[in-house]
Amino acid sequence: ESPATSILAPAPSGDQKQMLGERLFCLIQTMLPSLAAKITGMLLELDNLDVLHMLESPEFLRSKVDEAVAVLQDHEAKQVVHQVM
Amino acid sequence: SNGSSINWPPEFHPGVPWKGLQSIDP
Repeated sequence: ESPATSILAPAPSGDQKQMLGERLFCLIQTMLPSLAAKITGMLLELDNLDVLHMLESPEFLRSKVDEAVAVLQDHEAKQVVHQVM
Repeated sequence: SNGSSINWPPEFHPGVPWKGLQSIDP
């Protein structure tokens, strides 16, 4: 298996997020099928090196996914409050 | 804007070109 950094080497900068996203989505889909699209979108806003670290480290990925889920739930809760008011 | 915050976060779908925040806040 090649190191994750080799994913990015031949890719133009505009395609790097796309390639990282495809791999990240596959991993997150196994954890949270219903939220994979949103969680992947959130994590892709991070630095490419952080995303690479997630692809290499399941523990790091899970911690960042948990963080993203918490942020997403907080955001959605605020949206509900906003709609009620 | 309020409109874009409702659509946050941008969703990533395999095979669809990723535009990030630009996709929800043009």
